[in-house]
Amino acid sequence: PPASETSPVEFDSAISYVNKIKNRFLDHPEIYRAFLEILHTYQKEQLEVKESRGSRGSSGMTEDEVFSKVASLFKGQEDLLAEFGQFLPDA
Amino acid sequence: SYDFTPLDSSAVYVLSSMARRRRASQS
Repeated sequence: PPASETSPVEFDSAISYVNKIKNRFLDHPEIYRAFLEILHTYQKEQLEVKESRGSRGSSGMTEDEVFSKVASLFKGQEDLLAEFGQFLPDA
Repeated sequence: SYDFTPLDSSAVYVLSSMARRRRASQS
């Protein structure tokens, strides 16, 4: 598929990954919510950067920062973290 | 079954966009 479009494979793996996390942390919904919050913040900052076109010299939350936040959240859940790394560009 | 809230869907969207950019940067 063209690089500008999300392929069904990418969408499906994202869906099953989100489901996996949701199920893994059924007893700790606050961890799952924190994970959603990290992704939400990342997306929001990316949009803000796009809108300001970097004029303020800010690049928003980087993927490295997202990864380290998720890493501290998923402590002891190495499989989830490894899988998360597969979604990140230049991981 | 997939019982997704809007927040869940937004996480799916963010993850699949990341994966798309990863593919774009690799090709």
